[in-house]
Amino acid sequence: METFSGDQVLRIRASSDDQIDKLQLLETLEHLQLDFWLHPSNPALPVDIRVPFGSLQAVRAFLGYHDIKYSILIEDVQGILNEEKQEMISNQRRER
Amino acid sequence: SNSNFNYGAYHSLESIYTAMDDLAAEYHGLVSKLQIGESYEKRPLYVLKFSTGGPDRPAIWLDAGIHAREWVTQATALWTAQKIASEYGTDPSITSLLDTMDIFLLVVTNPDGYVYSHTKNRMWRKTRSKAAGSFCVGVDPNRNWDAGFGGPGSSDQRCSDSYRGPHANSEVEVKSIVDFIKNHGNIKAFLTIHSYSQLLMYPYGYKCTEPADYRELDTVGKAAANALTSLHGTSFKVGTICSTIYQASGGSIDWSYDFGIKYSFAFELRDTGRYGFLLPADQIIPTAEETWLGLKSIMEHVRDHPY
Repeated sequence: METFSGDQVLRIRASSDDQIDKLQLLETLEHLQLDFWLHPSNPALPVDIRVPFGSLQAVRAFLGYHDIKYSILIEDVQGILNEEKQEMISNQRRER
Repeated sequence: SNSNFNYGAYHSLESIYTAMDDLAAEYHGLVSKLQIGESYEKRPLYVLKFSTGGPDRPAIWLDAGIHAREWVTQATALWTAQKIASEYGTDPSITSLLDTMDIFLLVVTNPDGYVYSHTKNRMWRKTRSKAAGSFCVGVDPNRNWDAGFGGPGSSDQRCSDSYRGPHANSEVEVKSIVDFIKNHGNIKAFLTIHSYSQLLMYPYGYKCTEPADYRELDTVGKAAANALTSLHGTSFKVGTICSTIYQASGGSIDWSYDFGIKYSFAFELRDTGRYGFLLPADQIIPTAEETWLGLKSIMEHVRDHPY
């Protein structure tokens, strides 16, 4: 079972087409193993990316360097998944 | 009995398939379960057919969960199935709809991915098809339809989460739906349920131009979104795929629209601005309830505007 401890989901607000181009470049960097939940298309729409823990520093540096604003949508993905798993276990117990 | 089923929880594929069997048994004569194909890993693709009449009736197509990890969509589809079945004969809208048209509902569009998301990787989005010579598995089944296939907003990289596949309809899950709809020949609406950021979209995604029926689709979409919002205040944005989310080629509603199914819409269900598709289970029923109002609004329009 793959775990996602420390993975974060960032909501990025690009302010220009140039920043969208930069985010599209980010999308091509396969070694970062980014999971784009909302792909970069135009500045009016947010971009959501699940960033594996090991790539967080690089992605934050990339965004900072290009002055691209972002916020943290999910602090720890695994924390939410653990809650979900607990819900499912307790539901199964209740059904039995 | 289906009345014991907990619709407010996430379930395994087996549990969902059993619930579908129970529904078909409980509402025998109204609901039947059809197999329209099987997945890459040989799991059956089951459609619930709601019908009160004979052959050659116009029909509405509904599918959910093409992206495996969007569990609230499969859960919403199952709740919707129960709603339709249980309220035929009592709810005037459902009764009138089913007296006029059939409904086909594919509850789990991507069963291999769904099982994989339950057992190995909760973030799994694609199918589980394998290609010789590649370490990476799976194709994004919503980039695999024959609609601007290979264009912007889809990837040719096998490891990408939006990998489009080697050719249109390469995924058996997609081809099974395409074959079913072509063979049926009288599908009047194609509604697909996803979950992210509360959107109700119509074509196009593979190009950023408005469809020929733009005005009507926009009006129908906005009416549906208003109906949906009326229950819990959840706000939906309505528009073309390209204008509301991003340019994406090879998507299902672009194919269905270009195939001639005018009322082609994609729902992206609620996430309340957080968590994306990772919705807590206690939001399943509110999500399903509000989505039903949107679906019903569109289906009523389809019923009242034959073409």
